Amino acid sequence: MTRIIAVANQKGGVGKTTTVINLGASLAVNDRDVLIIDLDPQANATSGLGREQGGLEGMNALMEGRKSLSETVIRTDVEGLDLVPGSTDMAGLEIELASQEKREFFLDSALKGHVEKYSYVLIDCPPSLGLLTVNALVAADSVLLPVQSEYFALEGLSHLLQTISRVRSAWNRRLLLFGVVMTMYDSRLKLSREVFEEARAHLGKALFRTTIPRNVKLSEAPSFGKPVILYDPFSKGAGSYLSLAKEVMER
Amino acid sequence: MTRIIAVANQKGGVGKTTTVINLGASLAVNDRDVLIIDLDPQANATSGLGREQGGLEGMNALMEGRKSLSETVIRTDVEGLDLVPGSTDMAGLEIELASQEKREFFLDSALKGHVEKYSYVLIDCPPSLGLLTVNALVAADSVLLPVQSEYFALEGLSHLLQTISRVRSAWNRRLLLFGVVMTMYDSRLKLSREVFEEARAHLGKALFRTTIPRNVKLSEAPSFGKPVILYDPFSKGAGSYLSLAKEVMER
Ligand SMILES: Nc1ncnc2c1ncn2[C@@H]1O[C@H](COP(=O)(O)OP(=O)(O)OP(=O)(O)O)[C@@H](O)[C@H]1O
Ligand SMILES: Nc1ncnc2c1ncn2[C@@H]1O[C@H](COP(=O)(O)OP(=O)(O)OP(=O)(O)O)[C@@H](O)[C@H]1O
Ligand SMILES: [Mg+2]
Ligand SMILES: [Mg+2]
Repeated sequence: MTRIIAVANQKGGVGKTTTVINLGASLAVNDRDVLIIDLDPQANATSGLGREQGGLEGMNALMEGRKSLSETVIRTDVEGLDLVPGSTDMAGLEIELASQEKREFFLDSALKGHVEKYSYVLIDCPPSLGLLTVNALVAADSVLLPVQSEYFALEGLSHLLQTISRVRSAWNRRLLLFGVVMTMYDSRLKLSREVFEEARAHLGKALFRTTIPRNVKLSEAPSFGKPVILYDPFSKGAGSYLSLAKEVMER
Repeated sequence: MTRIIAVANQKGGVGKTTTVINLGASLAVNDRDVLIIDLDPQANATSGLGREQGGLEGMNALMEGRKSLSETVIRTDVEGLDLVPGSTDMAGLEIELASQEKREFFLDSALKGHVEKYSYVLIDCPPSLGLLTVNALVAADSVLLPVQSEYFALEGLSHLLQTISRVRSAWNRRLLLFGVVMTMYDSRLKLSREVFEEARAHLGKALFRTTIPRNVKLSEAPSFGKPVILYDPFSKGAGSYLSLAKEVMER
């Protein structure tokens, strides 16, 4: 049974792309077949995996139904980890889709029936609650929320949870909150500890036990086009995403 | 002569809001009259200044022409610093405006002729290149780009500069690049130093001399609803935004 997980948060820079790349790679090294879909016009998941953007024949063609999934999927440097590359051309897709019927279902119909061979599909979302993120929430069966250990990131959480329940009742009955993972956690900072306590009080079991520490290896790895597990497998960053992968496989 | 500056970058979490709040406050303590416009549906600049969201009668009413600027402007805790509060209701504005004529000019017509009393207007943009950011680039005479000292932030810069020149030739001939400021700079990290060198090589004089260091006081201040100059005036964060304000006043 394929699990389709949208990794979303309208707050920018909270670790969505870093989580998609490194959770994806950690699941793949645990012998799972994983597909990453780069739905962000910045295409950071694509460059972070060392691949070129897909241009108009990549994600745009998939969303517009001009190409099938198997025609747009490519391999990465990690065995068992595939990718549908993103592209800056997708910035125009939101305005183009806005006027069409069934505009929330383009990604859902592109994936349906084509992802059986994967155990996990991870969708990297842009930092907004616009049509691309809505498409991800409609195509997914669950949502994983990275939350940075900072004040502004916590503030946006209730708005994000409301949007998820709105999408569930309007278009996707099966959409679940898979879990929330704290990112860039620095146990030396009072702010980090306070935000973590607040999140735990609000979210309880929905919060993953694993927290991702602030670790420079995680921000260096994308400049080499590699997930951290290939760049520095013994780093705290690599260890934390392996432990997150274990929790994801248990749920 | 009022200077209207859009603070923009589609990359999330690079310090747009932190720059708008703290540059705004630093200019105000230097006896300039400053207006902050919160054009981000997350409304972080609004909560970071300790104010409630504007709801449908705030930014939405201004953009739709239902209210004038003077009916939506409020004071902040800083003498000489005013604010047009943002609201999560703005998330729907982008799709609503998309089908209208002159959709790029709503903010420009709301501001024209109403901001003479201010020496600076700072517009906080959402992390995207959608219609809200385009409205800011059309209404502004210059753009200030915060760039985080990280790989992904540098990657998106050329795409952002292309968008700015497209807006200039299509809708706003007077739009200038006011400058680029490096944020969250940590001189102990090789990555920070490398990204800074790369930015300096590409941008030359467009790069402000002032860099904003990573400083926990900057991320604590918003949880108290205060700019850092009121929260901890002797911190490195407060000092760096005062020095950026001096550079802005000189240009
Ligand atoms: N745990 C971490 N420790 C250190 N740096 C990190 C960590 N997680 C992410 N980063 C860095 O922080 C920045 C923001 O992370 P990332 O780009 O993954 O966030 P995002 O939510 O995908 O951003 P956007 O909203 O722009 O899509 C990146 O430069 C990344 O390399
Ligand atoms: N120089 C700094 N030192 C430490 N923390 C910082 C600094 N600048 C910003 N921050 C913190 O980093 C986070 C991201 O900054 P901010 O929210 O200002 O970025 P943004 O570009 O406005 O994000 P978005 O793309 O979501 O609008 C915030 O939690 C903020 O408090
Ligand atoms: Mg991202
Ligand atoms: Mg912001």
